[in-house]
Amino acid sequence: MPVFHTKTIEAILDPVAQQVSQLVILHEEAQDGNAMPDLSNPVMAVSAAVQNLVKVGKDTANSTDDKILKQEMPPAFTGVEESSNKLAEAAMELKRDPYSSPARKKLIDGARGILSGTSDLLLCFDQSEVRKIVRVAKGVLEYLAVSEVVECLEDLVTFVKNLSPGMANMANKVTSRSKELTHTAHANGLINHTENLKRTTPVLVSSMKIFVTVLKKGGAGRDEAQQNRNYIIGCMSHDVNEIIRILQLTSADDDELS
Amino acid sequence: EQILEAAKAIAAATSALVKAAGYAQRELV
Repeated sequence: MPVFHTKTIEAILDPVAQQVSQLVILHEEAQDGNAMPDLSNPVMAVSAAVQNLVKVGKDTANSTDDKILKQEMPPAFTGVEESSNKLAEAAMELKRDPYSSPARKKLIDGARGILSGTSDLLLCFDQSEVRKIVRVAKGVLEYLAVSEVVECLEDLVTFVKNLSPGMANMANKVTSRSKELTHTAHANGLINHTENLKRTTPVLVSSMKIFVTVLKKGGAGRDEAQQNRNYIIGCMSHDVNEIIRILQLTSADDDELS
Repeated sequence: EQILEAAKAIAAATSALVKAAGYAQRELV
């Protein structure tokens, strides 16, 4: 059985995957000795649905500025279209010979191909959505580095004003994403690092305030205050980098977080 | 959203096909 990366993809494809598995078992146990009915109509319905998906997919790919999505779409289209053609061939062959074993095998291969091709297509779009979240996280990462140049209270206020909405936006997106993942370890990793960031953001602001105050009072204890602030920035940067890394994992990367 | 709807339509059509093929042999759950 295939492993689906997100709950949305799983909800759409898993019931069909189970049905295809049952058909495979029937075929492999040689319990499919009865005459196959005319499958022309259901195969045509699959073909129409595939053509619609390809059309919608091409429209979306044409309108996006995500270059990776544009590159990854065509092979996914080809996979699902080839499987649809295979189904049509199987239906024709079964119409001629309702007992044909090679045609039954072709039917199963076609159904499996439709599943994996549709899964690949959905994964392409899903990864495009992931890249949008990664961009937000990278923005936060870059902005965290700005904290090292804040040396007065006015700049600190500006820094906090800019950091807070960015951090909240990222946390919301990452939390939503964690709820979508079927891989528990990946989901928990995202939640844990997001919680770390929520906890350490006020600590960072405090450490920056101490640093600014130390500078204002003449600089005694500057090194310690700076080291403390930099340590917190390091921890937060680590959490954001881990979020970026985990976001980009797929279900195939099962052992990445073990 | 449109992609998801299109994928749902494929899933439904494939399910109907597999059932049609399966019913001929043995009822699928």
